[in-house]
Amino acid sequence: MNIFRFAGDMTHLMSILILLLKIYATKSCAVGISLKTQELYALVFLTRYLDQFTDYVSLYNSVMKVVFIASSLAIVWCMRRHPLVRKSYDKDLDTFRHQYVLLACFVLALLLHEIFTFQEVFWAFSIYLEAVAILPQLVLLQRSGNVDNLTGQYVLFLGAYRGLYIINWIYRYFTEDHFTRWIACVSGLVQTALYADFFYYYYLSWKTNTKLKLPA
Amino acid sequence: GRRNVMKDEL
Repeated sequence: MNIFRFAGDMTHLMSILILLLKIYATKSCAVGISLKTQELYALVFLTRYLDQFTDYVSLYNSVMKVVFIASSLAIVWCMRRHPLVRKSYDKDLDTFRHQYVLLACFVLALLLHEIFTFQEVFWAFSIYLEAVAILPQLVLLQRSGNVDNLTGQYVLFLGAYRGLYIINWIYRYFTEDHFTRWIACVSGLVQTALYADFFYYYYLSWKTNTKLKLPA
Repeated sequence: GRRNVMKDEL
């Protein structure tokens, strides 16, 4: 465990807590949040942590896996079932066809994986899926034009978590002899690149002190 | 085993 990875996990946790805060603090409204992105994230955690009960790595690892699975399912449940939240969710705006993304990631996982076993194929699937899971959210933000600051911070923390993970991989590459995780590294780079344009507009809006506008 | 070592990240 190194500080970059720990900081990455904490900012990832923060992004999820910001979302939960947004849903409850704004009187349980889910405006500007993409349910599809939240469902994809829940699937990422469920398919990645299949080894939760078979491979014990550390207490920290096990606890964080439970927290990520529970919190992501809580957000999906809340946006689907909670009487107030589901009313504020704008499904006409959240129309990204995420089925294609699911299919593409699964086919890619069948082709590109470390070992052809059930767990490894689903682990690779979860890595690819995480890279593109933010797309429905970014499309929704572009559609709705304005980004309220909690949602903006949510995406910002998610990007920070990925950025810190890339530094963690660079650090591990130089400090550990046999550290190679090509699938996670390449996929993580793609994911961080997806955030880059959002960061650019976020920085512009912060610098010019105007409301964050994403080009439609 | 090998799997443990490689999959120590979240």
